[in-house]
Amino acid sequence: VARVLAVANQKGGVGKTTTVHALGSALAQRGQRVLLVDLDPQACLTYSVGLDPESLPLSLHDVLVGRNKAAEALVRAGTVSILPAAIDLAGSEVHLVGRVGREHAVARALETVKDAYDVVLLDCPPSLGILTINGLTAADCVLIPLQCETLSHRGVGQLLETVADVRAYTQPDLSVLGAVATMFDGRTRHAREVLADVEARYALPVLQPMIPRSVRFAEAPATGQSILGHAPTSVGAVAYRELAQTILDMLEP
Amino acid sequence: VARVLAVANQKGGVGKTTTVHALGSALAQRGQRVLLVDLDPQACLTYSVGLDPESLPLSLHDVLVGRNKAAEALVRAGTVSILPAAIDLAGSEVHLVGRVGREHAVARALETVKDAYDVVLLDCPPSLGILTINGLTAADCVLIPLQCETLSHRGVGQLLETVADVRAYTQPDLSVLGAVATMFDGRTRHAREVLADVEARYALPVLQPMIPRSVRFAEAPATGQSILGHAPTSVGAVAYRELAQTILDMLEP
Ligand SMILES: Nc1ncnc2c1ncn2[C@@H]1O[C@H](COP(=O)(O)OP(=O)(O)OP(=O)(O)O)[C@@H](O)[C@H]1O
Ligand SMILES: Nc1ncnc2c1ncn2[C@@H]1O[C@H](COP(=O)(O)OP(=O)(O)OP(=O)(O)O)[C@@H](O)[C@H]1O
Ligand SMILES: [Mg+2]
Ligand SMILES: [Mg+2]
Repeated sequence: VARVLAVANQKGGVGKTTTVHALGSALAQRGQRVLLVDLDPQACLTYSVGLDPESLPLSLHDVLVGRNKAAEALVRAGTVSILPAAIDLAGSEVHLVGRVGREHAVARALETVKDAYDVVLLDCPPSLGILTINGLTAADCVLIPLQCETLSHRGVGQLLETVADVRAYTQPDLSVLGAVATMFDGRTRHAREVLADVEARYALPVLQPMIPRSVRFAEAPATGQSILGHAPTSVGAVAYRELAQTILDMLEP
Repeated sequence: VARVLAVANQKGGVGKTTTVHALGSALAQRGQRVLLVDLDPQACLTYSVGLDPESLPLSLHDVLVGRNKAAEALVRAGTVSILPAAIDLAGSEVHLVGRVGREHAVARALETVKDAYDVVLLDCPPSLGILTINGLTAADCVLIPLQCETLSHRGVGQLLETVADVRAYTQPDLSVLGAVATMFDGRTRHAREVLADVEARYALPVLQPMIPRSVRFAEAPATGQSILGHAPTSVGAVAYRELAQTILDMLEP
């Protein structure tokens, strides 16, 4: 049965997309059947796996407005499959706003395809709006990428309150797997202080290993590969492969 | 007469808030009367200037839904004034969605207060939704913080199309002042390639100087000061002060 993980943090640029892509590739390398779902109208994940969001015949938007089945929008991208986004996904936010059951649109779409996979990873946009709520509602658990800087730290409490709301209203079984320390700069006292504060204040487990800062990440999206394809021996690739194993061990006790 | 600058880029974490705060402080240091406007429900700018978004009596949301005048929500914060945000600003997006003249809500609010200032800086959220459209519609010109990495580069074309739409429909006099290269890592070939590509592809001027990467920035928000207050002799503070002068020279020919 597929395990569904939402990767969420409303702060911008904390490594959500990078984490979904790298973990997805690493899990696929370990033989898992992986489906990625791009919930961001900016379609960074879709672009990062080598697709052109502007020339897709179908995207997640067509599925959420009921025009097409999820299976029709699925695309194979290397070692993973993806339910891609395009800019029209912003239209889904408007479409869903007034509708009954609006938080479950993504969950319903996934119902029809997820049994062909072992792991589904959902890339959320930098907001706590209806698309992120859909991502959380469709998930078994949440992974929180944490850039260890003050402004990113500040959003964690609000995100955890949102998770509590989703548990109360739309997905009672949603759990928090933990935080992933992204682009971690261990040399700075600031990063270590932010990390310690988050762990203490929210009792939020920080999964191991932490992901180090590396310029190889910024280059990867243009190549259509994750860090694992673009720089397989880099410290960043090694870290995400180990993190994938940590997560696998947590998902399959 | 007040000059109004929108600081916009839908990609997350590229330095919008940091740029608004640092430029605002630098302009105030040069004797300009500065008003900052926080258009992000996550209220990072509001927090960064030392306010607690969760205990504000009034915020921009109260103004946009017509409950209060802008002047009532203004707060003095050190050397600048701010129209602060709180999480309820997400409610403004819903409130404005169906309404006539919805793109002009912020412009109308500013009409009543901007004459007391020389410069107004608008901090936009990481999206091209109604709050960013309001920011662009209320502005004379746009400043685009550019983190020189592939995923940030990719959003520039879409942002410029949005600016063209605003010029066509809601603010014909909107101009693009240029890009600010933020957290620039000149040692990496990737950053220099992305910069050159943006300049060539979009004929987008990159204002000088570029802002270097520095850990001092991440620490500043927790102190309630911009980089200029927190680390006044740091390379980051020096760069933003010089950039403020560049912008002043462009605004007052
Ligand atoms: N470990 C790392 N070291 C250095 N750069 C990184 C690292 N991880 C990600 N990046 C880069 O940081 C930038 C932001 O990452 P990413 O786009 O994945 O964040 P995000 O949270 O998905 O952003 P958004 O909120 O816009 O969706 C990208 O250019 C990415 O390549
Ligand atoms: N020149 C710099 N060097 C190093 N870090 C920086 C620099 N400028 C900003 N930062 C840090 O990078 C992070 C992202 O910056 P900031 O929050 O200003 O971006 P943003 O575009 O406003 O993000 P969002 O899309 O979430 O609104 C913050 O932790 C900030 O302190
Ligand atoms: Mg992303
Ligand atoms: Mg911001």
